[in-house]
Amino acid sequence: ARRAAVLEKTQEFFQTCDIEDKGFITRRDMQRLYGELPLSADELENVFDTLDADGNGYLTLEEFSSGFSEFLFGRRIT
Amino acid sequence: DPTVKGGQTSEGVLANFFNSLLSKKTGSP
Repeated sequence: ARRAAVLEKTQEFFQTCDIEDKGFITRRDMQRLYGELPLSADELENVFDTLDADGNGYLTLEEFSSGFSEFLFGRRIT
Repeated sequence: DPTVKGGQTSEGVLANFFNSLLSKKTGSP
């Protein structure tokens, strides 16, 4: 049940960032959160770089949930 | 700890980000 709740939350957050419902998040999507979240543009950039594990400029749900798991459980689940 | 721009660890930035998302969701009516 907890895993389902985490998954649901992950998808909810992912959709918050993926405004156009593309199925991935770009650096530009992340910058759009500036003003909505109490983070600086630099910090949002850092979040994107940290989550974009393969550095291809696209943040997939998989990469996003991996980062979220790391935040929740203190380690990256691959 | 690896530091990133602004002197904050990437883990700290990530925690900030997800905490913000959490409070944004729970804080809105």
